[in-house]
Amino acid sequence: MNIFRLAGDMSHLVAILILLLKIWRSRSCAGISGKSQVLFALVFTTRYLDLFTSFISAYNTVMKVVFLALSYATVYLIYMRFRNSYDSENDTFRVEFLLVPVIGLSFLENYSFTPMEILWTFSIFLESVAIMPQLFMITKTGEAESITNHYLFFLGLYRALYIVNWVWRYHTEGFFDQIAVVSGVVQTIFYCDFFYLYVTRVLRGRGKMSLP
Amino acid sequence: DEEAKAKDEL
Repeated sequence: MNIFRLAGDMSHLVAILILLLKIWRSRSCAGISGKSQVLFALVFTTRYLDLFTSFISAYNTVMKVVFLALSYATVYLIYMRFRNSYDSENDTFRVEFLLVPVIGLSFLENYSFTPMEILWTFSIFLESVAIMPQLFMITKTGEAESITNHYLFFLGLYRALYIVNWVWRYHTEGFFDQIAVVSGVVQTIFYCDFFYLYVTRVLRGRGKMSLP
Repeated sequence: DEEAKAKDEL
């Protein structure tokens, strides 16, 4: 464990909590893509199957349980508790356009052709595109509430910190996970456009930000 | 066990 990865995991946790608390406190999920949240819950489900088979550390196990619980709680709030505020007209990204390539690629490119390994690879590739429905929804509605922007900012920060973590681990322990790194870089690139807008607009007090 | 070790990231 290094400070970059710890900061990344904390930033990821903050992002998930920001969104969950925003929905719970405003009792509304307007402007939030339920599809992205379902994809994230699927990412955690397919990645953390080793929760019961391999023990890495208490931190690892606790964080996996927390991420699974919070992501399912978010999906529950969007599709059950506050479903009348779910903006389904604007959450129209065709997730099958994401799932089909990701499933195909995880069968082609993996470390070993075993169910656990293919599911893990699937979760890595899926995570890199899971935010697309949310970014698509923002371009469609033309704007994002500041809380949604903060959520996306911390999510992007988590990915950027993981890249720094991989550089650090490569130089200190020769660690290099090609699938995770390539997929993580692609994922971070999706946030670059958002990062630019976030810094130039949202941080200047204009609470609402509209993507081009 | 190297595989399991390698997957120590969230």
